[in-house]
Amino acid sequence: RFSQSFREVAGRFLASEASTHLLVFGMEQRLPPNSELVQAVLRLFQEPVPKATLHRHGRLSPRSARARVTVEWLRVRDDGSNRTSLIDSRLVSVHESGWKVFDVTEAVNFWQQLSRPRQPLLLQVSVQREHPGPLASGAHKLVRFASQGAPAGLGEPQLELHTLDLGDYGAQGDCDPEAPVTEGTRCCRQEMYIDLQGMKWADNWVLEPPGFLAYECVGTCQQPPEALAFKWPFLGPRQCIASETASLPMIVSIKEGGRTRPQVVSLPNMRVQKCSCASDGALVPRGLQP
Amino acid sequence: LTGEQLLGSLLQQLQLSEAPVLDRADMEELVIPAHVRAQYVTLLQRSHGDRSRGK
Repeated sequence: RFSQSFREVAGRFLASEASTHLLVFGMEQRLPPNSELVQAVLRLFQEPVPKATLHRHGRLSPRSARARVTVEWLRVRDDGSNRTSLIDSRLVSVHESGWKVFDVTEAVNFWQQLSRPRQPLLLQVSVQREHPGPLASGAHKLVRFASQGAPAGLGEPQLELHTLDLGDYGAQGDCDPEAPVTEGTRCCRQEMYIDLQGMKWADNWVLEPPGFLAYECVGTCQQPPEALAFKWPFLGPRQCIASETASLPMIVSIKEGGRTRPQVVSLPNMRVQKCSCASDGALVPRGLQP
Repeated sequence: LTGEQLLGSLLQQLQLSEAPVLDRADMEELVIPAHVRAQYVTLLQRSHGDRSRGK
């Protein structure tokens, strides 16, 4: 308003008229211990819209006959307030019916980070207009998903959890110092000493430490069966990588104005704490925000 | 982890383009003050406790 460079932009609040459903999944003991979540899939059955109802709504063009379905993870904080995180969103057509699939892996990753005892997994599904505004179609009012208690359990919401047993597909901790590393060695953390006193550039510059155990990840990881690779083509091969690292503090000498003084620095990710088998392209779990 | 990677990280942290060449004579007179050593030990203990989580 007060700048010549910008024109004032007025905003309007457009009610979305969303219909919202809360899905509650009891998750305790659903995920096997020592397993890795590969993917969590929410399956919702979209019920067909009766022809008479479609007729009452007039002719809907293919573009205007869509609604946006959004899945959010709902977390009830300790103080009783709610927080939602967007998980997946897609457009559905009112002319279609059948199972609609949403990737809710991130929601289950978030849920796993909750402190115990953990609340159930709460997924909030909302159906909104594709575009807000007075001229937008009312297609979203026609989208219905089967709920729990559907006749004979048909079309009830489902949560599919796909996991890999880390006993077979994970790393094995620290390597056996007695056994040489071969092609068949299972992914493990191997000691590797970095000798700073033996490095010419560190002479008279690095005061502490004289050297340190950096460790490295060596060995190979068992690959999932081909059927799984076909199911999730976005996942690359499982590789032995450093999954947890620690920083390395150092004391170095700094020359300033003809004087030399010691200074402490901390170099991130210098020491391997844990090696894991991970698929390239797999979702990197986001940390849970307060 | 190689020596070159370590050097690169150190240069980046100190915002230097190359490793400084320091005289041995300067170093012989250099004493690490107690507060600098204490800061180093604190960071060392913390780095053993905290883990940064990668992929």
